[in-house]
Amino acid sequence: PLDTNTFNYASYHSLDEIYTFMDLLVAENPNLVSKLEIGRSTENRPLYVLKFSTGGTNRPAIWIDTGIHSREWVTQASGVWFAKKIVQDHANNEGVASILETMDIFLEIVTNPDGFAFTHTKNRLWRKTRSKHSGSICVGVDPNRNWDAGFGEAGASANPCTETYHGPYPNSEPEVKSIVDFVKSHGNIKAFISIHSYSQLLLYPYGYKTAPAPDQQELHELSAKAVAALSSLYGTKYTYGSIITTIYRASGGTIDWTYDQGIKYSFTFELRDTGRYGFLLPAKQIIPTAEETWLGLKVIMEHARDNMY
Amino acid sequence: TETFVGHQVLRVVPKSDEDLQKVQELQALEHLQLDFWLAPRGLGVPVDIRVPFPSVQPVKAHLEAAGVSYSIMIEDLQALVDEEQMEMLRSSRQL
Repeated sequence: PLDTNTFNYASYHSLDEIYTFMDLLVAENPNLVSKLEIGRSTENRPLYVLKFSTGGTNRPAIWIDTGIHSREWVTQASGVWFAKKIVQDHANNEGVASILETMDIFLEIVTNPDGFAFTHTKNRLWRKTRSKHSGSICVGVDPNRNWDAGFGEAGASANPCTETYHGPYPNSEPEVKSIVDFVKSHGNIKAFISIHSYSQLLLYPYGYKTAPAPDQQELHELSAKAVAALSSLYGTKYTYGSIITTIYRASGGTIDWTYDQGIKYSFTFELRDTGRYGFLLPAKQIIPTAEETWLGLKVIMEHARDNMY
Repeated sequence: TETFVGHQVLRVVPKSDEDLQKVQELQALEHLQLDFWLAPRGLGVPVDIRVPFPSVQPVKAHLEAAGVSYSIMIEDLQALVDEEQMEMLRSSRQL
């Protein structure tokens, strides 16, 4: 029978295979891993979050999500690898094991399941959700423009047929609203990391305004350390900085909202490609991408643990 | 299922404000159905554009007429999608 040791982390998987992986991981590690359903997508698919906890109640926590843009397949694949890595570290009492002594980790691997299923069946390059709002002749909203942070301002599109359509109103997308509700109800998340691809960037707020984040200096220094750790493995070059100074103005973004909620350590990763394949990164690059990203994530998680606020 | 036969991904690295402007003009031409994988961000930073087959020639003509250099990052997008599908099939068969 399949188990998470025979699971092929060096291949892309369908939604059902990833759901199966999650159930296997929970079954194999009942004292560490549990699966929460934080909501349902537009097409009524469950929005699953894996919780890694060694006990306590409402401990300070770290949130990691992958796949909010469905075509960015290396991110969901990396999320699967991260899940297994957390379990292995805990079993070997190394890496993030020390973080799990005092913090919980929440990992949402398929943050946009409708879009992800659509990339496997109808359109490999679908990015958005699959919602249909009255008055829109096109399907889908960009789930990274739908948050209540500068929503609808410059840096997103009001045209439902574009890739960066912000949606009819903030949190119109259940995939977004579910995370908003979870973050608000948990109330003790200290680091929030949303993972995208591609272009090798580590970004922190803001995207919707030019004003620097109050913690900009600390976030910049922490980014430098995280990028140094990431690059140390395979030499993958990353750039880092605030969203608006590093790429462009983007409104309604995830980490601008989480930062404005008081989650100081809010970051977005843009994983590989180094400039040959784009979203179609070959599967043989999944594991090296996940491994190097993990080193950067660990720096951020350890900093959050050591600098509780 | 959406296929990408004949689609190409072009990479433009704007070297001047004029280059950047020419690329941004393309963003406004909705009839070309361009998909900006990497949107324009500044000088010296790659812009990757998925170009559907019918728009390949007009887009190349637009860039060449403006003297904007580009490279073809993905020559045949459908071939890459097919290769990815084959790899997944092999993997699940092994399983």
